[in-house]
Amino acid sequence: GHSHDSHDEL
Amino acid sequence: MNIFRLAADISHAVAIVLLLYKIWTSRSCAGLSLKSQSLYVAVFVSRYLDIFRFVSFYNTFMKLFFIIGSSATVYLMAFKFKHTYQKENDSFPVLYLILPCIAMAFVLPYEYNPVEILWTFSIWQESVAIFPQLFMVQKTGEAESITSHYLFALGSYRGLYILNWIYRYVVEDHVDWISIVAGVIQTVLYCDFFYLYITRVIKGRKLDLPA
Repeated sequence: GHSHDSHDEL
Repeated sequence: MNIFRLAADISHAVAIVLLLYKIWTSRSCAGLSLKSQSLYVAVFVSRYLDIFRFVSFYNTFMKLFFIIGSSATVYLMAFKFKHTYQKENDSFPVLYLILPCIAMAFVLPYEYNPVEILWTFSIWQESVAIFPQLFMVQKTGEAESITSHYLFALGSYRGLYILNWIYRYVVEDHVDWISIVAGVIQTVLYCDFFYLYITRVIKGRKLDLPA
């Protein structure tokens, strides 16, 4: 998914 | 988490520590771009608005580290060692970098909400934030060795993230196009510098550019 929750990288 | 991402994050953290170490021990920020460092603070603050959303201890710790480390760098350059700042050489017109990044954030975010737009802005802004610093090195024709080490560690970090993205695509089927395209641009910007670093600095010579 492309939701904000997938921005797990720094 | 995988080995490429861990190595990338460590490289990124080492770059920030190296820069702080250089400024603190030499009591000088000569040869460093305050514009680049200010852009990094903007990058970290706009990206890590989700700092209170818990992912892992590692995630929160690193976000705090990047925000505090970059802010401390700007503080030292703009206030404590301001008298050593070579403003006349830090002359890259940064609005040419900032405005397209703001435009990209509004044109192509994954979702239209403030956090996503700011996240997108931060990814694009990070990809070009080193421009004023590289411009300054080009203009003065030299960089101190520790500044070169800093640039190498900082450039390596996004290069290692590219390996992480390949790994995640293969293993997890994870694709983040904004990060990948911006990350490749960011890494390509360092290519010229990487060449000079490997051919000169590693052989113990100073990074002097041909006139």
